[in-house]
This record gives sequence, C-alpha cells and structure tokens, in this order.
Amino acid sequence: APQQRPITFFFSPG
Amino acid sequence: MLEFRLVQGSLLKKVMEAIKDLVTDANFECSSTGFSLQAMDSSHVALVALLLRSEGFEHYRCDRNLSMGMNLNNMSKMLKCAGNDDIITIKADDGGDIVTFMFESPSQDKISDFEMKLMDISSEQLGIPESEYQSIVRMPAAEFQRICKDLSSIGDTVIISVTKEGVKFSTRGDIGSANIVCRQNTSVDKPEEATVIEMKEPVSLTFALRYMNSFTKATPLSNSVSLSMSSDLPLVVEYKIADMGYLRFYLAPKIED
Repeated sequence: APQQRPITFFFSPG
Repeated sequence: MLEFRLVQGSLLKKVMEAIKDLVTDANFECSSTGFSLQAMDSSHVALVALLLRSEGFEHYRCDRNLSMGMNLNNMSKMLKCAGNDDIITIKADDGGDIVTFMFESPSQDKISDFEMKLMDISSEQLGIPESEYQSIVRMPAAEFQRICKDLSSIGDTVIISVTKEGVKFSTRGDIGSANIVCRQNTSVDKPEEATVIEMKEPVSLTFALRYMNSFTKATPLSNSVSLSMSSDLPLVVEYKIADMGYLRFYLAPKIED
C-alpha cells in the first residue's frame, strides 16, 4: 500500500 | 501596537472552526500586508496557510511586524462568544503577552472585551515554492464535502484522478469500493456552482480521507473550493475568503515505496 509522506518531504524550512 | 477591525467577524469564527481540530498552537503573523498563519498538524502531514489581507479590514493598524502565539482551541472558545453579526477587533501591544478580542453588536448596544494569554511557540516555517499544477479542479465546496464524507464511510484513502473525462474520487474498503466522477459543468446559473477542470496533464494521487474531511470544515467560508494537483507534490485545497484572502490546506500524498 502507498505510504504516507510527511509534508516536510516536499517543503523545506526556509 | 496592532489593531484590526473586521466588520464581518463571522469570517474569523469560521476560520477558527476550520482549523482548530487540525492545528493546536500557531503563530499568527501580523504585518502591513495582513494577518497570516502557517502551521503543520501534529503529524506533519498537512499544512494550513491562512491570509487575511489588510485591505479586507475596515481598520488595520500594524506598527511593526508581530508574531502572536496562540492556542487555537482557546482562541476558538473566545471567538465563540462573539455573535455571528458582531464586529470583531483584535488588539495587542508590541512585546505584550496578551491579545484582546473586542466584540461589538451591530447596533452597538453590547460591547465585550476578552483577553487571552499569548504563548511562545517555536514553529518551523516551511518554504512553499510557487508551482504550476498539472491539474486544477474547481467545484462547489458543499459537493466536495459530501464526496469526502460519503467516501470515508467506505474507505480510509481516496484516489483523486483527473482526466479529460472529469475528476474521479475512488476508495476501497472492507465492505466494497466506490467511484464518484464529476464532469466539467459550466452551464449553471451561478459561477460558484460550476465544476471547472483545468487539465494540463492527467494526474492521479492518493490521500488520507481523514485529512480531507478535516479540511472540509472550511466549507462555510466559501461556495467553491479548488484542488490543485501535480504528481509527487502535496495537494492544495483552497477556500477563497471573499475580498480578503484564502485558507489553504496542503496535504502530502501517499506514495508507493
């Protein structure tokens, strides 16, 4: 099954 | 100091109801541009971004940029004490540790002051790059809410697929499966009742319905909602706040390893 990614996987701090 | 006066105070009440279950504590950023917030949910899967532009307020004074840390549940408790027709004014002093919410009834015969303690919140601001999305669907917000609610009684995840045929919402669970297809429909009396599909490329992404259902608590803010999607990027669910700005929810997709 597809795994949930955290939003920080896509957007980085800054 | 800062002082914002919002004639349509119910907007702020609706914003709080839309986000208080997703985000516990958040820093509200106040600047000459407006009143904004960016916060992740506790699982760091979804992100909320709110913007209320200064032009949308009847009176907006912000002498210097100020970050106000608030517990959203407590803020919601206070704003629930405002009537739906009340004018809401938010006031705070630079460097102070309280924020004041003032509620005025439309006929000015009842004026209430609520003071709330501010908090120190260390929150990480994420950079959200401007993206050209492969597909953008705009549809009635109530319809989107209905679809998310209906599908969550069958499964835990939704696959949203956009093709030139329309947008398909699919789920699967122990009791069976469901597919709901919405076709483009612009032949309606009011523009907010239209379903508009802007597809540059077909896209298909999987999301947790629990979050989608939470986002639809923003339905009272806007007649229509837009879903912006690209492969391997978070979904953007946007509710426009008339004349003022937006409430956006970003949701990370589920991806095959």
